[in-house]
Amino acid sequence: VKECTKKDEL
Amino acid sequence: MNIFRLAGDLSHLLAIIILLLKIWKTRSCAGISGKSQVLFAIVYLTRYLDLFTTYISLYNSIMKIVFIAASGATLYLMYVKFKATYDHNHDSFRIEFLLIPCVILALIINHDFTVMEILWTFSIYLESVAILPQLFLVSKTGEAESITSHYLFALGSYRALYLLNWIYRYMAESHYDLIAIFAGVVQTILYCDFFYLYITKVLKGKKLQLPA
Repeated sequence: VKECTKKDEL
Repeated sequence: MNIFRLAGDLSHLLAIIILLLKIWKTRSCAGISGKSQVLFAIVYLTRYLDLFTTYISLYNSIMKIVFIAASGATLYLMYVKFKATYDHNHDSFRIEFLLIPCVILALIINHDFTVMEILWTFSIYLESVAILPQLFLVSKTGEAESITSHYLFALGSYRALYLLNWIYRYMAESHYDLIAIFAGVVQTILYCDFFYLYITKVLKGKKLQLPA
């Protein structure tokens, strides 16, 4: 599992 | 987008609408902390700078614009239009005690040492504690109007629902963001005492009154 930092949340 | 995330966003939107309607209908912002509202405005402005750099979806962009606009409208109503009703004396929380640690923490613990990333991280940390001046005001006056309680409940539920969303995303998509999760847990914990009072008092038709 890789930490994802894509900011698709509010 | 899963059901928890959507419910969280709608709860957040509902909270903002309740607050605006309360102030507009009663022509008063009594019982509302202007300092918390200033902190929320800072949160939205620093987090949603990516409106200019990254397109995610129409939903995402519209929600960000609505949050910023509603936050600006709330500040206008509190500090300009209905300024006379603002509860100055009770809203005495020192926000620098929140702002400064959040800046420092964002500079130390972040995903990437870039301006955008540090501002995003700062906004996540700040959001987690931005409600403290409001809770402080409620504890100082010892009570909250029902409508203010509904606002706080919707606002607190939003991050609690996001926690469920993060659990879901971790299991379904192997997606997680430790900074958001840590801050989200802190944020939700800060509301626990209020949630308890809301469920045991406000939902039974009583006014939210703190024990003397």
